Amino acid sequence: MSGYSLAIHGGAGTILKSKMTPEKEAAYREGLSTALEAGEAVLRKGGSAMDAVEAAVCALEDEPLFNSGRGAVYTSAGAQEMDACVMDGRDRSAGAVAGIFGPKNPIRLARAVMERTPHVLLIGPRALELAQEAGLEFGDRDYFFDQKRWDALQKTMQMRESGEEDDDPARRHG
Amino acid sequence: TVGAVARDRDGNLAAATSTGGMTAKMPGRIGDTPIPGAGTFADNATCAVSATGHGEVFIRYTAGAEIAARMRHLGETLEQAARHVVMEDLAPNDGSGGLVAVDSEGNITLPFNCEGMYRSSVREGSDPETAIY
Repeated sequence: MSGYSLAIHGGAGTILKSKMTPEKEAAYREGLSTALEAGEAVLRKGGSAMDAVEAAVCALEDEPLFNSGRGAVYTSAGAQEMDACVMDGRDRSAGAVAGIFGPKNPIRLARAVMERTPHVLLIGPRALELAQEAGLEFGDRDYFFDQKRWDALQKTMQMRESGEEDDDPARRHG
Repeated sequence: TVGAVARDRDGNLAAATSTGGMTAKMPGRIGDTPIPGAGTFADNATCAVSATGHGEVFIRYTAGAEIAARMRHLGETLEQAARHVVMEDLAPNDGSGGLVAVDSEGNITLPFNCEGMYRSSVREGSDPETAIY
């Protein structure tokens, strides 16, 4: 049997190439390296692929540079809604949550859905109750607030209001 | 959107994806991230996939499951299957974005069809690689 492998991606939301500075690039690379190391540390010790992807994604969710967890973008209503999913290749078991706000690491709640319920996808109050039952850590609006995400929302809303065309594919991405 | 795929030393695969969605999205809009078979997929027999991009298109083309299906039914490699889905299925149909994937042998592929992609990967015994496009 060959060794372990790990790959991660960390979308920034609405960052245009023209706005990338050397300082920003260094910060993004640092964030990616930290997340990769978090996952690889699990695999290096003989841990499971599931534990490794959870560790890597938690590190990305904790880093405001990336659009998930603490760095989540805002909806048109000025709120944050987070979605997450895990899937285990051993038996195709899967868990997911959608439209939630509160748990610092939505990926842990997705895993709780997989491991603690007979279901695949939970939304709404019952999903948050499950997070409480699983002992997951919650953050408030201050924890999740990010000025650059808020500014991005204002700019996007202004563009919509003025009818400005937007050819940035990243604006349609997570 | 962020995500990870892994193969452990026992040959097991897993995928995880997490997102805040799109800036100024309609409240309640859900993309491909929490949809198994679309933005997140894992099956030891084929591959694990985590995607990021124009979520509605990734859902319509069941991106993750399609890669596995091409490997299973056409005998394509992970690289061939993932590239086909990203470049031939998604890209011509307004499906900008990309994905990370790993197969049962530990091979990794990171295809994308637009800018704004942030990637990092490692295989046991090799140095980590990080790239931003």
